[in-house]
Amino acid sequence: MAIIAVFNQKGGVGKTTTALNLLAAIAQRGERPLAIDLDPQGHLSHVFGARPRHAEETVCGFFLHQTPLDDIAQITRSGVVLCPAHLDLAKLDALLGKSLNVVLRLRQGLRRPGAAPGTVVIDCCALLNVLSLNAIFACDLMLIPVSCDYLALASAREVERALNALEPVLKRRLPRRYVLTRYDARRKMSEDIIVQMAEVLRPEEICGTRIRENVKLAESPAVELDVFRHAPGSKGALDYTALLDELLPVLGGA
Amino acid sequence: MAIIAVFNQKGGVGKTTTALNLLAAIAQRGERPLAIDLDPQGHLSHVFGARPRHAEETVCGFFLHQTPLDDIAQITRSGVVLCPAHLDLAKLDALLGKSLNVVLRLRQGLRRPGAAPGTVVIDCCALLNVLSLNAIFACDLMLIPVSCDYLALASAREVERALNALEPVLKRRLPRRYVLTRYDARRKMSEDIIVQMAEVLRPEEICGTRIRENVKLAESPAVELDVFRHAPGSKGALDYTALLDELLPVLGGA
Ligand SMILES: Nc1ncnc2c1ncn2[C@@H]1O[C@H](COP(=O)(O)OP(=O)(O)OP(=O)(O)O)[C@@H](O)[C@H]1O
Ligand SMILES: Nc1ncnc2c1ncn2[C@@H]1O[C@H](COP(=O)(O)OP(=O)(O)OP(=O)(O)O)[C@@H](O)[C@H]1O
Ligand SMILES: [Mg+2]
Ligand SMILES: [Mg+2]
Repeated sequence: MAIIAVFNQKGGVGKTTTALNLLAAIAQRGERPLAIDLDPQGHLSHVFGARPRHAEETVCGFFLHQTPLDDIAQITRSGVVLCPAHLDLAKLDALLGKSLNVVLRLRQGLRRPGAAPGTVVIDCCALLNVLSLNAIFACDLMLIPVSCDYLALASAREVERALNALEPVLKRRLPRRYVLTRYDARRKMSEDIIVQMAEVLRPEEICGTRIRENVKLAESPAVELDVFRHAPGSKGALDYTALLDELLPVLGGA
Repeated sequence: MAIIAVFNQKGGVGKTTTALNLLAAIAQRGERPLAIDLDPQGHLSHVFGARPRHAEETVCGFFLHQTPLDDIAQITRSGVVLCPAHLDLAKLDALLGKSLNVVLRLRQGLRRPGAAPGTVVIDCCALLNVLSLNAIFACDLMLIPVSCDYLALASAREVERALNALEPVLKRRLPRRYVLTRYDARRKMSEDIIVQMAEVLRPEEICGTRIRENVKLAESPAVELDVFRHAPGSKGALDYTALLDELLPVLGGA
């Protein structure tokens, strides 16, 4: 089992786009990956066509009522298995707090005996809240999308600082990869962001793969598809395949 | 006094870019507008060069300790007066809850007797939390940036639904304007978004002004400037001036 948490405190940097298309790239290889949507806004769930009516049928039920993840999981038309989100997830911080026992819940749920093997991808919201902490403590690898702009880079530095602050609790340096998204080679700013990233992050933790700006990636949610089914052969499809290929060895140990 | 709340539940749609450059457009006209940063991540405050060390010196102090907004306000080099944010704002939902008396606090603070006249612009985070509710209840006009993509459009529809649900409490239809951001006329998707917006929103509530994709808008935060000082005459500067001109009559009554 290899668990990837997709997280960055900045909004709109491509977390959901990355989770969606990484899951689709895995499914393209014949696997049935598990998607966990931890964003109360449920964008990932929405793109998969999920419209859960009751919070108990979603990840909310897992956190509040110990509903097994297997009972929440639903098959989607792309072959991805999804544990959908619900707006009520927004209440979890107030209801549960952030004690160690609460932030370890997802880890315990995913690593229970008899859990299906395979890859898990967790989409987070743009906040370091109890849900995102659950993703961080559950994962084998953190994938931090960084859109090609200064505000996203600043947030990536804050993620790095937050992870380092959590090290005593995590008891190790959590494996992480920073991936540039919305990369536009024609913009001088893109090169500036690349240079700055290499200065403030460990070079080996920056993905060689950059996800280029590609309108197909922005269009696919409108038709509730991932980019492979909406626009096979597009730059978006090629880049997310390349990203999966780059991450597989990193996950190999997990 | 005219109070504008900049809000959309979707991340990265240009809320902060819009708040920053609308404030700068107003300052360009010789006024000293008031900026209120209600995003715990404090991006607007950061671009203004504010680095508040203690939560009490920020908007946090206003909400938790009744510190007057005048004591929190600081002059920035662009002439804008700023009430900065702090990470501790993230705790306010748990600490204060969302009762009517809590969500009216900012309104009361801004409209106190003897408050300076002039325009106020409030930057919100991508969540309908107690801070954003304060902005909604305080404002004369809600400005909802919608980046030219389907996920932002879906979130704009949710904002519309949320505002309509709040109408009984607000006791009126809150004046609002939806403004397209990151508009790229070369993309077919942009036209599609425009068509869909006109179908799901009231046409008179959609701004004629569209903020075009302009790298100057993305660059200016890196040098802690607004677009007028970073790139006067750029498309970004022209578009935010045009947006201000379009909104002035709407605020005129306030
Ligand atoms: N490489 C890309 N090319 C073109 N558009 C992209 C690309 N990556 C993301 N987008 C678009 O940018 C917008 C923001 O992306 P996305 O919703 O994935 O970000 P996010 O980090 O999940 O946002 P949030 O913080 O709201 O969860 C979406 O409309 C998406 O389609
Ligand atoms: N019209 C534009 N042209 C070019 N870049 C833009 C434009 N509008 C916004 N951006 C860039 O897009 C990114 C997201 O914008 P911004 O931070 O203003 O969104 P936001 O809605 O405030 O995000 P958050 O939800 O994180 O608060 C920023 O890097 C910004 O510089
Ligand atoms: Mg998302
Ligand atoms: Mg912002």
